[in-house]
Amino acid sequence: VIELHDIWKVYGIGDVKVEAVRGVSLRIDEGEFVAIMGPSGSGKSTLMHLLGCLDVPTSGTYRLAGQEVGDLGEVALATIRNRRVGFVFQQFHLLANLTALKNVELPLVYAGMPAAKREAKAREALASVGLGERLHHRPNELSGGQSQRVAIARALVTEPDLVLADEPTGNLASDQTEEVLSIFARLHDEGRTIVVITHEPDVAEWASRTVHIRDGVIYGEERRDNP
Amino acid sequence: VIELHDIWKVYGIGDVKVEAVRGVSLRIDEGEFVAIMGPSGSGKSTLMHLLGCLDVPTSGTYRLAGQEVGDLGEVALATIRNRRVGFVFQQFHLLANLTALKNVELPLVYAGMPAAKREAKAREALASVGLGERLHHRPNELSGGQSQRVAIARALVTEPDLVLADEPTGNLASDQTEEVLSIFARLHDEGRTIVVITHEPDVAEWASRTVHIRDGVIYGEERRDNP
Ligand SMILES: Nc1ncnc2c1ncn2[C@@H]1O[C@H](COP(=O)(O)OP(=O)(O)OP(=O)(O)O)[C@@H](O)[C@H]1O
Ligand SMILES: Nc1ncnc2c1ncn2[C@@H]1O[C@H](COP(=O)(O)OP(=O)(O)OP(=O)(O)O)[C@@H](O)[C@H]1O
Ligand SMILES: [Mg+2]
Ligand SMILES: [Mg+2]
Repeated sequence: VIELHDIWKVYGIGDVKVEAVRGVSLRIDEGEFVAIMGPSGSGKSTLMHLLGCLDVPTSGTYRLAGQEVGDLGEVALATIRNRRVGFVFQQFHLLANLTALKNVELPLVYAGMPAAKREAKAREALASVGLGERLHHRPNELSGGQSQRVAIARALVTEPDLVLADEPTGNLASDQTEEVLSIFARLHDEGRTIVVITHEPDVAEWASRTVHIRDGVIYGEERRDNP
Repeated sequence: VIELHDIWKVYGIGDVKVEAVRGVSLRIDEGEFVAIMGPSGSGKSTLMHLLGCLDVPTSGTYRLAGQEVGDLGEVALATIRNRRVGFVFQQFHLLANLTALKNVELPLVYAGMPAAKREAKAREALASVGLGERLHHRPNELSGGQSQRVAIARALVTEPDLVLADEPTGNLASDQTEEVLSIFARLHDEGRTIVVITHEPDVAEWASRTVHIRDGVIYGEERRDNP
């Protein structure tokens, strides 16, 4: 269970302050599929970085599975990030000097998995996003949509309890979008928690709840019975 | 006028060859607004890099305003790229150590425009995409959609005859998408040539012609009377 309470994130540039997230409270139950929508610059990615323990809030409390994240040390946070959370970044952040296969293996290297098993799992994850033919390409030898799918495979390869995906279908046409979303739906059916940022209503349809954010404030949400 | 005739682009990775563009012939008239659609990995970005003289075809001929591009030297190509073509890259390619304002000024620096005039034009271009408040942010201090809009402003600041935009609205919600597309429509009304890659049918609606590509081959197109 995720529980954010009165979370603020303020960036300081010189004497100018940017309030990216302003007093957000949000509860996400285990096994929920939630979409976050909002205009460009409204605080979606900032909120997701906080959810994934990639950044710390300026103020407010964040409890993950009952534990206060602010009280955790760096080692505990790194374990949460590496073992329990799969993150699809909006700009992919693939390592330019590694092949698609090695990029996807990387989280398993940190988790200490033996090489042969690691490679088999990475191949499986890449095949599931339709990239079995591009294993040895580096990011500059992949198209935009292919790079995005490598980033998705990397997020899923550790079979995390919580998947945080930031515009995961932004570079994909409708049939490949369906492929990715049905992977998320399958993970959701297995009981994992999925949070997807999107500006496309067709994508939000797959979630059971959509949260709307604007200027750093959650101003509304809607639920769906049978996504 | 753009005239591509039997253009191929083949990448070689070890003994594996990837045929990204396979025998494409395409004519784009001056002042036309054309959309290119196709699945991920189908050759859209590769085709656009060839159109913008950022890459050279493996074989085939390309004539731009009657001149055979293959016969031009590096200086003439650089002048075409800098003065006549505005390019919005799919992954933005902003310079990480420059502010939004300086990123947008850069093409005008290459064109030798004086500093005061350069800055005024860059401010105007950023304001036109709704970023008047983020001039001094560097790319890592901007959201995904904001970075995309900086990339759009940079492509337009030299008032090029030809605008090539690769998924320019991929990170934007519907109202900001409309803002960007109405800028392109205004440029089109001024007689400039616009080529937009998109996977969103709503975006292709703005063009007078949509070209469909799959596996490196153009397999169809449709025209619209009143986009
Ligand atoms: N430098 C390269 N070396 C080898 N293969 C490449 C290289 N660049 C691109 N490719 C391959 O060429 C094909 C076409 O890539 P391109 O980037 O043109 O696709 P695209 O239609 O723009 O896709 P997307 O919608 O995902 O951006 C892809 O299969 C890609 O893997
Ligand atoms: N490091 C930073 N320093 C200063 N301001 C920042 C920083 N990172 C983000 N911002 C600002 O915080 C606000 C929220 O950014 P965020 O990336 O969360 O938006 P977003 O909703 O994800 O937008 P998009 O849909 O364009 O990706 C933006 O106005 C942005 O300019
Ligand atoms: Mg974002
Ligand atoms: Mg592309």
